[in-house]
Amino acid sequence: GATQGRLDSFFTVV
Amino acid sequence: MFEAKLQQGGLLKKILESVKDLVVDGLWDCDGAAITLQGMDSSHVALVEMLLRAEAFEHYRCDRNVTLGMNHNHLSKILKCANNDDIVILKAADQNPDSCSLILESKNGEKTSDFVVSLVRIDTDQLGIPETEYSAHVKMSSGEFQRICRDLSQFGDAVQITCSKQDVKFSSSGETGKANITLTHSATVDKEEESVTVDLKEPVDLTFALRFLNLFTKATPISDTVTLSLSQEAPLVVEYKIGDSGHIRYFLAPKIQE
Repeated sequence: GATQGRLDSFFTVV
Repeated sequence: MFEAKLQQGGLLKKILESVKDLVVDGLWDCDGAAITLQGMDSSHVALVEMLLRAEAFEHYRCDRNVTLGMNHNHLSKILKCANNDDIVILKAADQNPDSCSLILESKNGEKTSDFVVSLVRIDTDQLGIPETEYSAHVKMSSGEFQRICRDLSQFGDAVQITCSKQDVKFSSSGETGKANITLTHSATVDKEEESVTVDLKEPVDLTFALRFLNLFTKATPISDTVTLSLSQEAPLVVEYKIGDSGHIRYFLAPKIQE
């Protein structure tokens, strides 16, 4: 199984 | 005062169709140089970034930076009243406007429609997207990419994209079975929109949810070609150029293999 990543773990909230 | 006049209203229609199903409300940041929009879906899995430079407009005036909180469903309803060859004028006061006017002028000048849409207060997170060197870039026909995503959705809810020097493979599997579609780097690039170019620094192998890709391909009418940028363990970038005066860029977080 694979879990869906989230953008917050790749990009920083400005 | 913010005022922007677009000769081809059809472009704004296409832009709304490209974003409204992914991001219901969006902040349209207008400054002297461009209009930019950045929005994420509610689960923060996908993001759309739209940039339309002032030169895309026949007339563009932005005395002070202004941010317009747009409900994309409302805006889309107004633009459904526009013909592709209508002139569209966006107008808003530049001191905390609470509404935005849209004026549609028919090509023959005999019909003018004007609408006022209320702006919405939106407090979404804006993400800083770092400039990234990607391991692979795939440029291909946007129609072809839309077709691949649609076809593979019948076999599974995710697509595995593997890029090698010579080709890019899209795979999906589920209870129906397994499907692989392989595109080979075109030797000769005679018609750009029909060729596939793979620019590879190192091989990549990533998996993405097709549901989001099928939302991204709503931007297909914007450009004949689409460029995918991939790096291991990084969000996918799907980019549609808006002529040479802007772009619509989608970002999609990969599925993480357990």
